[in-house]
Amino acid sequence: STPQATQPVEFNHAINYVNKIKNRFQNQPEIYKAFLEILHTYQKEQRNLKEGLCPPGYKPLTEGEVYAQVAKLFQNQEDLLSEFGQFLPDA
Amino acid sequence: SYDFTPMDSSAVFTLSTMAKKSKESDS
Repeated sequence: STPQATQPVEFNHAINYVNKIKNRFQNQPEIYKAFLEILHTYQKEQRNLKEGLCPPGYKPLTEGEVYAQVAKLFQNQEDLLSEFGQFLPDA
Repeated sequence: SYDFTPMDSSAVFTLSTMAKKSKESDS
């Protein structure tokens, strides 16, 4: 089965970005891992939300909260953070 | 060359989904 019809340009951008982060934090794998965890949590919650698995009143991670967490992680890495912002809807 | 683990691929997928969402909410 094909993955969701994502625009190839966005997909390529995402691949390049993840690769860049991986390289940047080669010597700090825990930062890279934390980044993956944040995205993983977000994705999981979005899926649960879509499938109606969240209890009423449950507040999943918003894009803004994801950004805030990543910002904390990427301190002093302004370029990575601003590039990350390009993936998010303008709040 | 890219040496991606399943977690890496999952991050790529999440990012591109976010980007798509962001584009949709643009107009």
